Amino acid sequence: MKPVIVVHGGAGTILKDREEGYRTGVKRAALKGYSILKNGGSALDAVEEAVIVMEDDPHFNAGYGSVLNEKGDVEMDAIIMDGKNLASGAVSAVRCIANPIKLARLVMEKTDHMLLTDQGASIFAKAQGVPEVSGEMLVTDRSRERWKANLKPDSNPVVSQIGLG
Amino acid sequence: TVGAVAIDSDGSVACATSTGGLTNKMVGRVGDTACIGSGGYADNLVGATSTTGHGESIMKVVLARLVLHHMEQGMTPEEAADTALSYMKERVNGLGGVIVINNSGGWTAKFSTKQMSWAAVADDQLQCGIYH
Repeated sequence: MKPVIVVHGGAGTILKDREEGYRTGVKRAALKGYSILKNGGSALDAVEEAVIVMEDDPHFNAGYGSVLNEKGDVEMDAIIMDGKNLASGAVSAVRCIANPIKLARLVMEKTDHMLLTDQGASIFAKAQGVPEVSGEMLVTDRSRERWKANLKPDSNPVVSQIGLG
Repeated sequence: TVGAVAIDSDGSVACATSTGGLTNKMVGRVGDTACIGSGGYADNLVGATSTTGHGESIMKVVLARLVLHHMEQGMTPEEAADTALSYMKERVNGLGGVIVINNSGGWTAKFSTKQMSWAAVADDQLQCGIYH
């Protein structure tokens, strides 16, 4: 089989001045994943590494650069799935880790469960030796500005995003 | 939200999706990404997909599994992606995007929002896009 990888950086509206950053980021992620496939690596490793590239890139709403919740904190969700045996692992409402996709894979490989959430996910992360980062480390100026803008009384951020995906 | 789908030289497929969610969301709000079949799905017998967009809408139609369902009925990745996104738009007025790969290496990146950044590498050729 000829290896193939496809990545996305999120659907919605991308401002003109940020387009190049998105384009560069998705290309880097795809090339990273493809290099793993070309060296005989698994699809699972390729998708995990491609997502890590984008979690570490402040342009994308994942990992570093995530949007903020109503309290101004980063809470993240992630899932990974292996088509070979339908194994899957996911985390939700997880905080203070740089790469939620890595933790999702640990849920898949080290537990009998499919999804760990919030504090449970954090306790599991510690037990697995996943380094904790300060929540502040995951916040960018842009995400904080958007959060503040959405606090205005007349704004309705969730509704305003529905049309954007 | 970010995501990836891949098929390796053994013919195995996989998906991965990661997100910070919706800006200013309620504390504890969990969207589609962590829900298997909504934020992503992978089955060697069919293919793999990763989704992005309005999470509550994606969960209502179980978008990732819906795309694979259409491919199981014989649709190409393009047809399956378009059909599933149209259903989400008509049924719950939800917009979003999907990347899809089937188990013979066919792939697509489709979205009903204004834009979605995507990239793909196949046959050593890199392609990327943002607009329709």
